[in-house]
Amino acid sequence: QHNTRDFNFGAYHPLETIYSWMDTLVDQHPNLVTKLEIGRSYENRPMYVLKFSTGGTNRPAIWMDLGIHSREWVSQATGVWTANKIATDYDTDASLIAVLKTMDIYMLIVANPDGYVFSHTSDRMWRKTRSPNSGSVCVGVDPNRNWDAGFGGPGASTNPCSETYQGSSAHSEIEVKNIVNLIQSHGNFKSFISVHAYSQLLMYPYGYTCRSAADQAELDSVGRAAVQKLTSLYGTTYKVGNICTIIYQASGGSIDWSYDVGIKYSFAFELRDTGRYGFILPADQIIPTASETWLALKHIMEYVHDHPY
Amino acid sequence: ERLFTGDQVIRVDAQSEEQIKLLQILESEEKWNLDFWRHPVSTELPVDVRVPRSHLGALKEYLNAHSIPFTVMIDDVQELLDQEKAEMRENHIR
Repeated sequence: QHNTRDFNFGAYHPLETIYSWMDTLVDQHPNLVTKLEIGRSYENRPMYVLKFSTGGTNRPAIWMDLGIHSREWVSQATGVWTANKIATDYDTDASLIAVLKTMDIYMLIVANPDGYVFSHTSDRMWRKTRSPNSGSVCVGVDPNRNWDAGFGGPGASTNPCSETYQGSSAHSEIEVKNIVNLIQSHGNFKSFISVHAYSQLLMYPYGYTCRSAADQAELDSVGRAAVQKLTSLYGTTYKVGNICTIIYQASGGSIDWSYDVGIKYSFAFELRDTGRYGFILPADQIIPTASETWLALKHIMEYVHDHPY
Repeated sequence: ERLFTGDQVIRVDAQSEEQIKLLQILESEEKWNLDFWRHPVSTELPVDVRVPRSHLGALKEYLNAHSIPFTVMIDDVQELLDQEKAEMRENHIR
């Protein structure tokens, strides 16, 4: 793909196509976008983050990861569209200009590259990582039960064959550890957003406990306003709430970890579902899904920018 | 490559906490080989579950026996995956 205009954003792509598209994006927006390798996956695939920055050092930053559960293909596809949107709208969108004037945005479009490749080549329904589990024939850990946030508590499994297997210890999965290392070494992230699919939810901490987060009222109000904007485009309805109340108690989740390490504006999206396709959302719904999600994301980014802490 | 021929995704609309509990029992039984896409947690949210063809009859019987309402969300998972793959192939060629 020699030009991002040639790229079909309304299609699902294998990992190598996404990675090669990232290079094109960087080539076309050299003053805004850089590609960082934050480490390697269990099967030694690079994990690339797109960094959107207009300069400065160690600016306050917004983190976004997508596709930690590999079979949730619309999330990775939404990441590609969103990264392109940020790069192409940067010149014209006043609020984006304002955000990027003082903050950086980091996007990990494929948070679980081994799982993503496996879902393309061997098992479309693959959700976990691809690391072996000693003493078990079952492979992989649920990377969203592997964070050091109530690790091993309710809502995660100790059975390696389960889709919600927590892993041998917190951050045992290299994919999780790579993100943790980056966030901790940076030290100045103000927002942490994880994007999943599907069930049309916008969630905030906690999942490992059903008690309210200290900032619950504010997070709830930001979430509701973000969802109102999302809904304004196509009428897609979302529920907003903390993970435990709105779905189920789940320990070891990423946004609980980020919140507990001090990143107040921690959110998780569950993207669109038509009620007909689940994880097999047709590709013609990628752009509508990404477009509506963008409105919510932008609201959160603007809010984070306007409310320094 | 793993095939999903004849697997269905069933959408269950539990009407009571008791029905949620019955679904949670199913979730914990590994022999059914069920893949919960949306878990049974409350009567406010639907439950989606991918059911291998070999267990379809038994699962539907279980739901009927407990008067738990359900609909078929995806009739044949493999059919959708074949369409998805064909689309990707076409896009790749283009």
